[in-house]
Amino acid sequence: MNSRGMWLSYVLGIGLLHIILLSIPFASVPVVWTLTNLIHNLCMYLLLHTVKGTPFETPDQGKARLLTHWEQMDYGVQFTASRKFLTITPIVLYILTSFYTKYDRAHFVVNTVSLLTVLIPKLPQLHGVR
Amino acid sequence: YQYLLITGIYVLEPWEKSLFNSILFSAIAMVIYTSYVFV
Amino acid sequence: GRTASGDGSLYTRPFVESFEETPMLVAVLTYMGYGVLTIFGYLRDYLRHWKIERCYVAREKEEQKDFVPLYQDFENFYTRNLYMRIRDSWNRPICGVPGAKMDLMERTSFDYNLTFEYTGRVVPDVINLGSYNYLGFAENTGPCADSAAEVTMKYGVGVASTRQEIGNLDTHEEMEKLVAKFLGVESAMAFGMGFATNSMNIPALVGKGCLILSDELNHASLVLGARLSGSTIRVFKHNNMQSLEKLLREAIVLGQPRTHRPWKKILIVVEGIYSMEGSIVRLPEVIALKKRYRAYLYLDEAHSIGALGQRGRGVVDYFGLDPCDVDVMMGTFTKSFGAAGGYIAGKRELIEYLRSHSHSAVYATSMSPPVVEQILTSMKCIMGEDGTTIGCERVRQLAESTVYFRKRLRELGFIIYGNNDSPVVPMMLYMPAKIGAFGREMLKRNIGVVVVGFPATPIIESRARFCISAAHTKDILDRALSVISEVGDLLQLKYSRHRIQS
Repeated sequence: MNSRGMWLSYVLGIGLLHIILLSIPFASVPVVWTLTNLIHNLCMYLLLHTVKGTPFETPDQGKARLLTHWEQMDYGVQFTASRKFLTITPIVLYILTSFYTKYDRAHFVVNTVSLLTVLIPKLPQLHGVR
Repeated sequence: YQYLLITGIYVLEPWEKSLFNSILFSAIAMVIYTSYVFV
Repeated sequence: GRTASGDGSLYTRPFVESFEETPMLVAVLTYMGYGVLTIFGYLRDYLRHWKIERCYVAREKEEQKDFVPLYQDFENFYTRNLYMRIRDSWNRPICGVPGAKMDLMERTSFDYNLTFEYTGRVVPDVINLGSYNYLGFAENTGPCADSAAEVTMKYGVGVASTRQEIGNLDTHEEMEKLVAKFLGVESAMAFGMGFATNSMNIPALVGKGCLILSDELNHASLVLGARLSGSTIRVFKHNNMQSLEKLLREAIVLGQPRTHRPWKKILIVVEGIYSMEGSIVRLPEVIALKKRYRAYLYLDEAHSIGALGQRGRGVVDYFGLDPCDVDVMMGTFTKSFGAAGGYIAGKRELIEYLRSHSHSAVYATSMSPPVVEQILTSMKCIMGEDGTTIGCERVRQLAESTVYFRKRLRELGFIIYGNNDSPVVPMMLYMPAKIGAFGREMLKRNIGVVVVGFPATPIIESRARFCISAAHTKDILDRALSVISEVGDLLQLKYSRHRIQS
């Protein structure tokens, strides 16, 4: 996750997702922002905190097989640059979404729940917890 | 050829290529249409 | 960036190594390409899961679903959704020795590489840039082949026993003496398999309470041997002496974790040439560090023995160092001698110890006599003991071809990794689709290359790897360079921003 260009690609991917959603003719701006936030958090939750193991064989005799991607990152070391970056982006997206939904209650609740689903698994206290 | 190589769909099967192209071009059409309406 | 020679006093020759950074746009497009292929991979898995698409790979029956899964489904995700699509560029059947040129069996697939069928035709005279044949001894004519055939008649091909029992032949001992003389050390021991030479002997050398400092790009056999030994393993950045010294200092100062007892042994494990990077180990600095911190040094010369150095004696010869400074010299006979197997060489006590303690000496059948003869003949040829200068000429030819080939590829604008003198030349491709396209386009033009992608390389560093051979004439190399340039233009592979003017 810290190889060259990965963070830029990630941010561009979010931007691309938002532009495509924004192009849906009948969707309003608040709905588009909430959709962006929800889809981003759902993908992040699935790819970083649900799928376990590696999509290819590793020579570590199956050690990584039971770990999620988030737990495998940087060999399990906490508070690395990649981890900070991947923790901050959902928060920034959430703040933007809250702003563009004019702090509407319904959107606020949905976005907050969605944000928590990707923040809680990132806590160091929950490393390896099932 | 460059389009196939850069998007990576060079290695896909024909039906997957068609699926990818239809999704991509409909998304581009949507972006153009909405931009036009918006502007 | 380009790194020139290290501390001037240590190097007797310029040490120029370059790893040009991936252009940012190419990196982003590469991730995008892998993203698209991953999405389609999930789509295909979904179709197979709901039986919309037939699944051909092995799976448990319905009744077995409740047991522990036999097949690690997700671990084969890349294999079944990425590698499968481009695997016609791999494992190509050849019709003879992997020499400078070879004949390929033509094959085709009607189900997107799930199965292949032979068309019955042979693709003749394919230029071979993929095989490890540094000195061109992979040949089925000449003195090596003749003497191997002779020995086959005399000894047969199988030994069917181990070195410690009746599998110890006079030809083995003769070969080991020659290897020791070739390397300039006291004694040597040969094993029938290169991989096993590492994975079976490292556990005999170190164990609990020992520390192994391993380069991050070390070969799988070194990694396996280190893990089997039960030692503590610490990894330093590739060819980075600051990182190695830092680990050494920590190891000396802090000792073992928790008890802080001093380590029984500290073994530094490096390779002479890293075949995926094309880089050469900074041996003078490694030896200086090992002397300073009283560590042991294990040098794996799988690729560099025979291929580097004025006299072909490997990376020690290349830097003009004393072989006695390296505690454990390891190497293989596969890449430069047209044979198979590996050796370990060093002090007499070390080798005598391994003869009685090495797993391979106890359990593995000894090397086949014709293979031993191939090694003897080719090694005598390199040493000039056969009365000819063929060996010296080939070593010189390889060095010249390597520098020429690398320089020309740089002039063409490709990003080339590694050391100027390394006969393994990685050329960067980056995007996943270009891996398959490059292999196919080159074969269309009658050139066989090896392409490597994720997970064998970092995700944004897919590459083609050219292996130069002394058997490649200048015409062959020029032909290859013109084809590579043509395909490079077609696939837009000339990414370098430091293109050097011819």
